[in-house]
Amino acid sequence: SLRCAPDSALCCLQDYYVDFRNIGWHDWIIKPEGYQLNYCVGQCPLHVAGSPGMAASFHSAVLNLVKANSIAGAGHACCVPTHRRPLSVLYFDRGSNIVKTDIPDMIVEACGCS
Amino acid sequence: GGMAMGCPGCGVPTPAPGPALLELAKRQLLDRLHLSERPNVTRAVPRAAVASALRRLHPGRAQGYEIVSFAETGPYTTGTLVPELRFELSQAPARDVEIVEAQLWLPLRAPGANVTLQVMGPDGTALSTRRLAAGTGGWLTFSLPPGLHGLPSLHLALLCHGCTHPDGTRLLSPGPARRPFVVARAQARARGRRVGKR
Repeated sequence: SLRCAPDSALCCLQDYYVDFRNIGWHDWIIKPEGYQLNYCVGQCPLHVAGSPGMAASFHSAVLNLVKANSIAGAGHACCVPTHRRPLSVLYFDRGSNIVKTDIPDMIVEACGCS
Repeated sequence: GGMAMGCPGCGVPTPAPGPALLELAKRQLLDRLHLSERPNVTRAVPRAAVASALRRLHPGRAQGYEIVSFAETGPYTTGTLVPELRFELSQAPARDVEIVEAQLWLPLRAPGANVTLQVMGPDGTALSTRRLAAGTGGWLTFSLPPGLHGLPSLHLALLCHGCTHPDGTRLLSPGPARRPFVVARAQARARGRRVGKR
């Protein structure tokens, strides 16, 4: 998966860090201090989709071969997350109790063309 | 080629970094925490008490919830003979989550003699009992029935057998970092096995 560079147009992973202090949430979220709200952006031209490392799945590889042979009915390829990891959060709830929870599949780690 | 930012097939234009993306981040985090809006922390808990409690959570525990409720401040007795500890419990953060384990943590002074400390439930039943040897103090845990955590608030009494006075809270050694608390561990409710039909 590619990490976005300033001039990249291809499907890539855009890093974006949200600091809870900047949004005034550091008073109720104890840990972490912020989180990576990464997201996928960029284009999926036909010749890219389906190449190793970019296809989200075998299904998309077949779909892209269909498109590459310009058989009618091919849809659009989308730049989507292909790998995510959990985020552990420790926060005060409205009763001032501390809740520790793990949110599965919260942080996007890789993008690909579906 | 020549597609605008975002993906027509997905129908979700990618917002440019800035206020719109921050709002998206806030919304996403609140949704995943099953919260409709950010909580307003009314009752501040001393950071020392928080740090002390966090050191006792299960470090590195696999996926799941843990909820720490601190005893209300102020005198641990309600003026009656039987003292009590009061906790405002929060319900499990999501409907498909159940409390599987609950423990009461007490910061205790070392008793002068061997004593037995009993935790009594709201209806006067003995929930948990532990013997304390003379001279041993520190943080001690008492297992509680998980079902108690379904109550909106929890009132526990402490009785001491063998102490000069039955008021078990006299054994507590409270302080900013030594606030009694209840830790409840929750996990996703086991759903019925779904059979996929092709």
